Amino acid sequence: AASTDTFNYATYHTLDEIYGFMDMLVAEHPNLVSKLQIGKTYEGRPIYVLKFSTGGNNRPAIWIDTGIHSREWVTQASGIWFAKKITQDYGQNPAFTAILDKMDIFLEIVTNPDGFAFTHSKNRLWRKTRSITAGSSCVGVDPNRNWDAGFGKAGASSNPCSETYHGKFANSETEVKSIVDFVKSHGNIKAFISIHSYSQLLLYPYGYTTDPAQDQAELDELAKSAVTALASLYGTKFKYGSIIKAIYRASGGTIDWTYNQGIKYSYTFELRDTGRYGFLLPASQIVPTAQETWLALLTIMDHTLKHPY
Amino acid sequence: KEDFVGHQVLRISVADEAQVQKVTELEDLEHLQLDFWRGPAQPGSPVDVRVPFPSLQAVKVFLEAHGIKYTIMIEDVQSLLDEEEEQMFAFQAR
Repeated sequence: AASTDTFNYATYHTLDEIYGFMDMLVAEHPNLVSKLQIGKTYEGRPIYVLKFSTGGNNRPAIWIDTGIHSREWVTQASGIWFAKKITQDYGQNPAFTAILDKMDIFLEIVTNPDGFAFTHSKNRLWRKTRSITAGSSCVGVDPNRNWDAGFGKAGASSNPCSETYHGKFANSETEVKSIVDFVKSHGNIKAFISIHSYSQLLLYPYGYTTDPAQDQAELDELAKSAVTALASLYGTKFKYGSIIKAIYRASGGTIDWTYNQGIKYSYTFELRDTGRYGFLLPASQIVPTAQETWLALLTIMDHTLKHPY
Repeated sequence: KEDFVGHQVLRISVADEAQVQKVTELEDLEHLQLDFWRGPAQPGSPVDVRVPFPSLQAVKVFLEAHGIKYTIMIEDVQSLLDEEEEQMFAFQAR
């Protein structure tokens, strides 16, 4: 594509194409978008985050990541669409403009670059990182079980061959540690949204314990509003609730850690579908998925703006 | 590239806790090389699992023997992957 206007949002792209897209977007909107490298992957690839900012210093911020599970291709594809949408809507959509006038947005489109490259080159259904575990012939750690929140408890596997292997220790994966370091050093992230597929859920903490989150009532109410907004576009139905109640016990998860760090608005999505294609969602559904998800994201971002803490 | 010819994704409907437990047992049988796309959770919540061709018969027999209902969600994973790849190539060529 010659520009982000002619970029094809309705197909899946390789890592190089996505990184190329990010560079184009930055070049086209130098006063709004910048690209940060927050670390390197196990295999040495750069880990990039797009920063959308209208100015200010260390403003309160919203974090969005897609693709921590590499085979969930509709999430990276949606992340690309969100990035473009942000640049289109700023200055056009009053509600969104108000958000970006006060807050920064950080968007990590490919959260697990090694895994994503592997899905393109060797195994389309690869989910984990690509780190080697000493003493095992199996590769990779589930980066959504590697966070320091109930790490290693029930709801993750100690078997390196399992798809939910939690790793040797919390933050053992550089892809996770890079975000942890970034979140800690930033210190002013107010909403953290981690996007997965599939099964159409909007989830909040906790996954490792049945104890309700301190802000459960507010998180639940906001989730209800977000899924209502999402459904308003195409009627796609999402369930919502705490991770442990809505799906199953899961320890070492991303948003349990962010919530425990004090990021109240910590959510995770599971995007389309509910049981036809799974991780192999046809490319024709990328844009509708991204469009409807954006409405839910807007709801959460708007609430975050209007309920400072 | 890894080949998924003949792999199926089964949607398993677990009716009660005992069936959830049975499916969990299935998850522990490493030699079957099952890939749970949606893991066993609670009764009423579907379980989706990719089953390699060599394990298909064993898994289906196991489920049927325990009265656990299932449907075939994806008949042949590789055919979907082929379509996906063709579409990507077509866009790149264009």
